[in-house]
Amino acid sequence: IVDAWTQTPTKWYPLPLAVGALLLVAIQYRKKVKRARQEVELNEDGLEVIKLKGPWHVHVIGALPLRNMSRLWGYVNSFELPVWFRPYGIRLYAYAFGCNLDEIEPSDLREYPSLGAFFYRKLRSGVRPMENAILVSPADGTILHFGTVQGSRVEQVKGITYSLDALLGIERPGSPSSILPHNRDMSIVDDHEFAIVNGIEYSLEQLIGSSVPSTPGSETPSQPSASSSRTILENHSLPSDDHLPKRVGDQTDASVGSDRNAEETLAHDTSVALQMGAKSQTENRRRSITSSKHVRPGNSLFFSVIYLAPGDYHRFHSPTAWVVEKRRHFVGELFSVSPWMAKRLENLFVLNERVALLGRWKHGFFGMVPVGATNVGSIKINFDQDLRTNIRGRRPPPGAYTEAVYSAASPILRGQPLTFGEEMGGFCLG
Amino acid sequence: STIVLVFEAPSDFEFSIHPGQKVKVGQKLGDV
Repeated sequence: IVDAWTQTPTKWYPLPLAVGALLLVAIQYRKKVKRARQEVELNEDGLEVIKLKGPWHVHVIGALPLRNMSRLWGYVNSFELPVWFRPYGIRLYAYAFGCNLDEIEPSDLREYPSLGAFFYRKLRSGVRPMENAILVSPADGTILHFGTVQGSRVEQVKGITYSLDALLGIERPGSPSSILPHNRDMSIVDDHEFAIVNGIEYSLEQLIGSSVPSTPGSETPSQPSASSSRTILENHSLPSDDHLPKRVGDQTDASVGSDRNAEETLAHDTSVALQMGAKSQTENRRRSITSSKHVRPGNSLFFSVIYLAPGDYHRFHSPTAWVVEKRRHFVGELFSVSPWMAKRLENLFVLNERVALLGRWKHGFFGMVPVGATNVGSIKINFDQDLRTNIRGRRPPPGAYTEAVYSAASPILRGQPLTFGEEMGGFCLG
Repeated sequence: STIVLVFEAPSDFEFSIHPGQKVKVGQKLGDV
């Protein structure tokens, strides 16, 4: 080795460094042009092909069995803890993830059989007053991003956008959609969307709670105008106003557990009441299909993204008074949706498992999309017992979804009416 | 987990939040 080291002649050549430098510049330039042109691959339907894009560690994470890991995490957290250990174990979890134990219901930690049950905890009523605005936060969390939808592209973070069609799915004629149980034929409301019950006219907002808070009793139902040609319904009484969300001085507690009976009664009465206002079925039905495409003149499309950290309260509530007309369940991956990941993985929210709730509010289209993540792969919707997320089995191609229509929940309002702050569902571990 | 809201509103709708802000259920996100 010594001879080889000392005897071997060393020859020096001038390396063409300039060539290497030019090569690097060319590679960088190509990357920049590609990024600037947002080269979007389209499939035969003209839809963007959603695929994993990002730095190498994103591809490494994408190669992991994320869904199995998620289900294993959920299984482990479903183990029943010994009663004596619960206060210590849950306090340790709360300390590690910064949970606020003062506002949970029930407050006795021994009542949570497992960590998964504690993760899906409720809040005491009164701890989340509703502020006076047309749109409030549906959950506890951190604002990841917000803004206006430009040309049906939503900005994930600065410089990265994804397609709104890919997030919400697009209307496919004849797409398989299951109508939820107790299916009744859909009846449509007419333009003014109001009801006449026992000779009294109620506006739609009075029926499902106005999206602008008002003190109780100020909404005096107007007497039916003489020219109203609608049939007056006999002996159908709307529940008294005390079922509508109370706004005492514009402070309303998030109804942590929605009052299902009153809701069903209200929905049933409104459905019967408003059925009489139907114009031609086809014309209204076409209008009723919720699509983000048909934005009314003078309106724009906005978006807001809220990230729920592991220690946050994981049930979500209605951010306004709106009607959910349908839901689209996209079986996807379960990447982490932390801000770190959101900055690196393009198309994160259209790759992950998610449930797109589509409907309308007083200003037009309204959509709310809970997106799952590795630790919380299960999404629950209180008014949709059929929904199953993070299930085992063959995964459909990205962009495919199963759709359910809530028209039977309240045929009059063509969907599931939700009042301000009403609990809608939540995220569960695994 | 994450919740994405996409909604139609009058063009003068204004957000009253900023990126990175902590929010709670019922806190105002924006108004017209």
